[in-house]
Formats: sequence, structure tokens, C-alpha cells
Amino acid sequence: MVKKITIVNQKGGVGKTTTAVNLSASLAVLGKKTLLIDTDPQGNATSGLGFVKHELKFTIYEVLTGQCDIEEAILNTDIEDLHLIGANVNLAGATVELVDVPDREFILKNKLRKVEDDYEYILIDSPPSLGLITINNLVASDSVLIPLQCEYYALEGMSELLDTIYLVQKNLNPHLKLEGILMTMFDRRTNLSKQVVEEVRSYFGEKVYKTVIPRNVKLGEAPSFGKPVVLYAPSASGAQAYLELAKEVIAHGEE
Amino acid sequence: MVKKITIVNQKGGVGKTTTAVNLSASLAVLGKKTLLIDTDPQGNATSGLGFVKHELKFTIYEVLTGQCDIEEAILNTDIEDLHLIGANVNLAGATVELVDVPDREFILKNKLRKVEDDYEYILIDSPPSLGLITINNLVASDSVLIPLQCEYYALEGMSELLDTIYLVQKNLNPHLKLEGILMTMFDRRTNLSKQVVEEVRSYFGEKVYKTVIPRNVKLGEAPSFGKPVVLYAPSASGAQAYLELAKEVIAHGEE
Ligand SMILES: Nc1ncnc2c1ncn2[C@@H]1O[C@H](COP(=O)(O)OP(=O)(O)OP(=O)(O)O)[C@@H](O)[C@H]1O
Ligand SMILES: Nc1ncnc2c1ncn2[C@@H]1O[C@H](COP(=O)(O)OP(=O)(O)OP(=O)(O)O)[C@@H](O)[C@H]1O
Ligand SMILES: [Mg+2]
Ligand SMILES: [Mg+2]
Repeated sequence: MVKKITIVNQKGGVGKTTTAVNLSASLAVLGKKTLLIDTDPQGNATSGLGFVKHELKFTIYEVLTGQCDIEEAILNTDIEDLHLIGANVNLAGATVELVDVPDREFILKNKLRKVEDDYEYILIDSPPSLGLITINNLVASDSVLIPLQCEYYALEGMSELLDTIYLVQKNLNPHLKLEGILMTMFDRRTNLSKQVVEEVRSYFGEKVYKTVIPRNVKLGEAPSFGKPVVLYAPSASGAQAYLELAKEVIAHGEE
Repeated sequence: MVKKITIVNQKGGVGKTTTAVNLSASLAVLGKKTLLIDTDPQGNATSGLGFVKHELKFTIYEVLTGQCDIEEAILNTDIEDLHLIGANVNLAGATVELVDVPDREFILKNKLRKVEDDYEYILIDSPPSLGLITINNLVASDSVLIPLQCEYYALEGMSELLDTIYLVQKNLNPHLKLEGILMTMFDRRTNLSKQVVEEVRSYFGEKVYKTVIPRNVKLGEAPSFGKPVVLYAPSASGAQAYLELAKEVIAHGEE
């Protein structure tokens, strides 16, 4: 039974793409057949897995606008059990193009039906906004994973995000759950990081993953080599952390 | 002759607010009468200077919608030569409210006329988007300062930002210049940071400030104390860097 997880936070630069790429890579390395879907016109997940974005023939844009079948957009990656549907700047126009389509919030959910049972996990990387693309991701998913940066303003915008998830739950996708909150870019050398993690745990308790992703330069470097960190630098603290997170996600799924 | 500078980058979390708060504080500490205008509904610059956002009687929202005079919204701060016009969530509705106002891109520029000659510098903190608020900021300013994070994706979205600045120059504000590009969150211990700075300098040369802002936990902690770093931890590397930047900005102005 496939588990579909949207990685979402309308704040920029909090680690959505780094989590999407490295959690999906780690799940695949642990033997779980995984599909990663890039839905950000910036296409960072796509280039982070080594693809040249503007050279892709079929991307999520062509899938959503019906210009190709979803199977035609699925790409193999350097990891056997990891597939990708890529994104590039063409997607930027999609919000406007799809705004008058009936059931416009259900397009991704419907397109996914054909292929979702080929996978154990489908992860969706969201852009930093709460527009039609992100709503499609939330409607298509079983749960959401929210990365939060270990910074003073980590919880800023959280209530707006939770309101959006609640509205989608109420009106469009009653099954949508909170998979978990992931603390990212934890800086061991500072008190600030610890304080932020404590504060977030005090609000969200069990929902906050035990695994915390450390600030690790290998995570910043890996995209420039077009590789997930588990291939680029498997013994790095960042690689180990995402493998631990993958095990935690798998364990949740088995409860 | 006042210099009006918008701090802009549609990417989130790149250091706009940290730069707005600490550059304006440093200019004031160096004796330049400075007004900082927060135009982000998140109000991070406002709370970063110690104000309780939702308790403010008059903010930039009331100014733009004509509900108060601009003088009524100007606040004193802990630094004698630094004033603030604050922002809070009320501003979130402004884009919709002002969309049908004639000359809607010139509202801030016109409101500023009354007070701008009381200052040597006016700095404007922008939200992470290229909407009506940011356009108002660009139209109201003489120049733009673009913070770029020392990360692999630093230049992502840069062409879109430069296109927007170019369009504003062409159609709305022919005097608008690029003040400079500021590399932020530089991590001395990594090669990645150095490579990103070199790459940006290779594209933009002289336009990149000599001053690079280091990653410094004091810069992350200061907002939680409602102080600019030059008051919170004046000997910290982050405080020293923003003072150096202020001197560089002042020197530019005297060319
Ligand atoms: N734990 C980490 N250690 C070091 N660098 C990191 C870490 N996590 C993310 N980064 C770097 O921080 C930057 C922002 O991360 P990322 O792109 O994953 O955020 P995002 O939320 O997807 O941003 P956007 O909203 O722009 O899509 C990237 O350059 C990334 O390589
Ligand atoms: N040089 C630095 N060293 C350490 N932390 C920093 C540094 N610069 C910024 N930060 C922290 O990084 C986070 C993002 O910075 P900031 O809020 O200034 O970015 P921003 O571009 O204004 O973000 P937004 O787009 O959300 O408004 C903040 O928590 C800030 O305290
Ligand atoms: Mg991303
Ligand atoms: Mg900001």
C-alpha cells in the first residue's frame, strides 16, 4: 500500500528539497521502491539528482496539462529503487493555465492513480508557496512532512501552513495527516539550535521526528554534483541523519 | 540628499531582514540618520528591533491605505539615529486592497516625500516575493541591495529578480540602480562558500560588496532579544561585518 508524502513549508530555504532528495534516496537505499516528484518550477530536486532541467522532454508540467502520460515522465536515477518526475521553468505557467480546469485541485491525485501502486513511497517536493501546485500536492497525499529550520523564526508562518492543511483536510482530502515535523540545519555548536528544537517539541511533542538533520557542508555540496548525499558522501553526518530519518519514517508506517 | 535603498530577493531566508536591521543599525551607529521600513507582513524586522508587532497602532499598512499620516507611524528605537516604520499581519491584505488604486505602484514613493529629507538613509525590507509590495519598494527607491546566500543555489531566481528590476527601471523608475550584491551566511570552514562567492564575483564583479557577512550565531540570536547585533554582541564577527558594510555603503555614496 503506497504511502504518499508531501514535503511542504511556504518559507524559503528551510530544507524541503534537501529532505525530498535525501529522504527519497535513503528510502530507496533501504530497499523501498520510491518515486520523487519535483513540483517546483525552480527544479532543484531535479538538478539535485543530476538531470539537466531544460533538456527534459516530459516533466510534471506535461503530466498535469495532459500533454503526456505520467509513465512517459518517469525517469530512472543513479539509485535502482529511486525514480523521479522532474520539473523545470515550464511549470511556472501551470497555476494560471490550470485555474479554470474543473476539479483543478485533484489533477495530480488523479494522474497518480495509474502508477502509484508500483511504489512503496511517493514523495512530493513543494515550492515555497501555498498556491494551486501545493494544494494539488496536499490533495494527492496521505500525509505531510514539514521541515523547520533551527532558527529563531522557525515557527513563523506555521499557523498559516497548518490552517491550509486543515482547510484541505476539511474540504478536499479528509485522509490527510501530519506525518511529522523535521528539524533541519541543526548547529551543534550553538544554544539557539537547541532552544528552537525544545520549543518546537514543546508545541508538537511526538510529531517532531527524533532524528534532527545537522548542518553539514556535504548536504550543501551534493546538489552541485547532482547526487544525493548518500552517494556523494555516505559517511557524512548529513547522510547518516537522512538514513536514520528514513528508518523512522518506515517504522511509523508500520505502526 | 537622502539615499533610499530597497533590500530585495524573492528567495526566502537569504538574509534580507538580518541585513535590513543590522545595516540600518550600523549606519545609525556611524551617525547617519536612518529610517528602516518593514514591508513584510511577517514583520521580522519589526520584532527584530524589539517591538510587539500586533500591539503597534500605526504600521506601514495604515500609511499605504491612507488611514494615518506617515509621521504617525514612525517609531524611535534603542539607537538614537535609527527610526522604524513597522509591519504586521494587517499588511497581508494590502496587495488585494490596493490593486485597483490608480498609480498603485507609486503609493510608497508618494507617502515618503513628506519625511524623506529628515534622513540620510532610508532602508526598506522586502517580503520574499515580487508582488505589489516589492514593486512599490523598487519604485520608491534610488537603488537595490540584493543579499545572496553562500549556497549552491545562490544564483537561482537571480535572472527573474534582475528582469523585474529592469522592468521597473524601464517603465516606472528610470533612476533605479543596483546598489550592490551582498554575500551572506559565508561559512569559513567550507570550500562551497568560497566557490559561490567566486562565481558571483565572476558574474557581477565590482557590484559585489567586498564585505562578506559570515555565518555567526550572534546574528541568529539577536532577533530573539529584539536587538540589532551591534547592541546585542558588538564584538561578534557578524556585528563587525555589518559595520564594515555600512562604511562601504557610505563610501559608495560619496563617489
Ligand atoms: N543540513 C544542511 N546542511 C547544510 N546545508 C544545507 C542543509 N540543508 C539544506 N542545506 C542547503 O541550504 C539551502 C536551502 O535548502 P533547500 O534548497 O533544501 O531548501 P528549500 O526549502 O527547498 O528552499 P526553497 O523554498 O527555495 O525551495 C540549499 O543550498 C541546501 O543545499
Ligand atoms: N550571517 C548569519 N549567521 C547566522 N544566522 C543568520 C545569518 N544571517 C541570517 N541568519 C538567520 O537566518 C534566518 C534567515 O535570515 P533572514 O530572516 O534575515 O532572511 P530573509 O531573507 O529576511 O527571510 P524571509 O524571506 O523569510 O524574509 C534568520 O533566522 C536569521 O536570524
Ligand atoms: Mg526547494
Ligand atoms: Mg525577512
